[in-house]
Amino acid sequence: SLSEKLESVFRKLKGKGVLVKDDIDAAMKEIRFALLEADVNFKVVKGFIDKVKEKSLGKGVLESLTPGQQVIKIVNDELCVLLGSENEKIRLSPNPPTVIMMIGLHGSGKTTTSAKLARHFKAQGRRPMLAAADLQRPAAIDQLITLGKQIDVPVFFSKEDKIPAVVCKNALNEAKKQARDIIILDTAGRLHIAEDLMKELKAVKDAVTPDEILFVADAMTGQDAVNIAKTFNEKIGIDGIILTKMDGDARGGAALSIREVTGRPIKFIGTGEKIDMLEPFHPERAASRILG
Amino acid sequence: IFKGKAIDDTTIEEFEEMLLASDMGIKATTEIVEGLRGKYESGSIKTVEHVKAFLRQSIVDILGLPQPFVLYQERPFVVLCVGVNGVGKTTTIGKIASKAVSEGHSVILAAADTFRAAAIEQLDIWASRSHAQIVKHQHGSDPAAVAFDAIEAAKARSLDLVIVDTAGRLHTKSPLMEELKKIKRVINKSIPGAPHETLLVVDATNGQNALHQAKIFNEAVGITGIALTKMDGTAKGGIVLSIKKELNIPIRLIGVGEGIEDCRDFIPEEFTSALFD
Ligand SMILES: Nc1nc2c(ncn2[C@@H]2O[C@H](COP(=O)(O)OP(=O)(O)OP(=O)(O)O)[C@@H](O)[C@H]2O)c(=O)[nH]1
Ligand SMILES: Nc1nc2c(ncn2[C@@H]2O[C@H](COP(=O)(O)OP(=O)(O)OP(=O)(O)O)[C@@H](O)[C@H]2O)c(=O)[nH]1
Ligand SMILES: [Mg+2]
Ligand SMILES: [Mg+2]
Repeated sequence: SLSEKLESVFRKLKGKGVLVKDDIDAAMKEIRFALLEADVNFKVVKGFIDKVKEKSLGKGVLESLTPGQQVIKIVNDELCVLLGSENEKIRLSPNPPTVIMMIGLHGSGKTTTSAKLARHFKAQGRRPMLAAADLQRPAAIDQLITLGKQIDVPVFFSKEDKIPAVVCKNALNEAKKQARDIIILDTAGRLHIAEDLMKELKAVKDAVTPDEILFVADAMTGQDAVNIAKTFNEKIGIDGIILTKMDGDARGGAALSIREVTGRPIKFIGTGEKIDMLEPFHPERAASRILG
Repeated sequence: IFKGKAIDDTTIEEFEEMLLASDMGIKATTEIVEGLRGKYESGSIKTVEHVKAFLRQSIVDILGLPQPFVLYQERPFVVLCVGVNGVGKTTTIGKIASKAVSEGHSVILAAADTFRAAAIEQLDIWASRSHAQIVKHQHGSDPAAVAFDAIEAAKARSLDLVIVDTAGRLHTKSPLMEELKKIKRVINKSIPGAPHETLLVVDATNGQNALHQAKIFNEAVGITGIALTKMDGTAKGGIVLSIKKELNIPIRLIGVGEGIEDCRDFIPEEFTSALFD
């Protein structure tokens, strides 16, 4: 583990006498290795190490009897600060229905998470509706309809309309008619570099002005997390993040990368395939997982 | 990073970052960069062009020769498609089926993802798009039974190729990995020696976890080939270097889009060139 590696590094260094500033570099090397192994983007790692090094160059570490423990504490605290606070809820609009738009890459878990969110709100006594705005993927509409049935939440869909913005606009009107107070728009997976698809998504946003745009990202995402999140944020705008497949064993460094590059809060995590497997995000747990 | 330029420590750092950015991982990157640094310090590498040539050769050496699918040595030839959730298994099966049919082969698909919402409907659409036959049971039925029935149908109808779609599953879930082992055993009962290819589908956007996925799936059911999807994004799929190096599993093909034609044989030279784009 990183703690053990740092303790061993400092044991060797202290064996030579008093710690000096250059000795901290050996510790920073171990931390860099751990973060890169955890899929934190290399640029984000650089910035993080600079912060940690600065904090580690004080008396608190250099004159400590347990410098390894001091550094680990600095790393952990810094990670938790960067990962953001808990309990970043989805803000409901004063003028219902609250419009939530789910966006992200292919296969990240948008459709499943849309249903999970609907179930979560229904359990809170609200009246959510789902909208099947993925007109591209084979059986995407069927997938959302099936999930909606599982939780008895109405799903707005159209098998004739070809334009997602139109479907979403009609869905919003239907939600108002049925006095639903939340509408969750499931959109098609798309690449951040696909200009036409990003334009299509922008058109949906312009048509229904979402109160909350949630970026759904796979916890296993690697270095590209920065490119992806940055582009989605610049082209569409992200209000919050949901990190899925956290029930796997990916270290989840993407969480730090995405947080760093968008500044937006991670609001939920997906912890399984079943529709009730949505949990609030806990930064300390994410931090210790990243550190391995 | 300029062409005929002389190099210094910063150049080496920049190339190291390029390799890291490709998801090659710190361990594999460090090994290659240490080799590079050695050549630089001994003076045998002097320019950026030398560096690129060295890196390209190192990577191509690890990846080895192209090892595309070799299908049809048995009849029916059975491919079992596995991998974690959302990586592109079902779509990749559609692409493989379409290519096989267009090359004059008869194909049957097994809709053995009986768990996920609309998984059977999704594969059914790919079957009609690719002109493949399909065997499907009720939602929630035994996946092994679907695979078995598809192979029996292939034998009865003298079909060339069976492709079995399975539910996405995280390698950390032992009951699901046990289910996969059972599917494999049942396939083997229908045809000893089958599945002839167990294809692990890996998402190029995933990071280091893809190596772990490969290890665990390989331990569970034995992986004979890899399909690397979503290479049309900005992710470079560098993790395949570690997968090839540590597990020596051939990388068969790459997915480059959502369309039925968006599939290419994995060519190490092309993959390596793309790393430098
Ligand atoms: N284990 C696990 N699987 C998940 C989680 N969230 C989603 N999945 C699975 O991931 C796969 C992809 O989920 P989808 O909801 O279809 O993803 P999507 O983003 O809508 O995909 P596209 O619409 O094709 O872009 C499915 O097999 C889901 O069951 C999670 O938190 N844990
Ligand atoms: N851009 C791009 N998208 C792809 C590629 N391969 C698959 N996809 C998309 O990825 C998403 C998931 O594909 P699926 O085929 O459903 O993945 P899966 O592994 O079968 O998913 P589960 O069965 O839920 O585990 C879909 O939106 C596909 O269109 C590819 O090579 N490039
Ligand atoms: Mg979807
Ligand atoms: Mg599938």
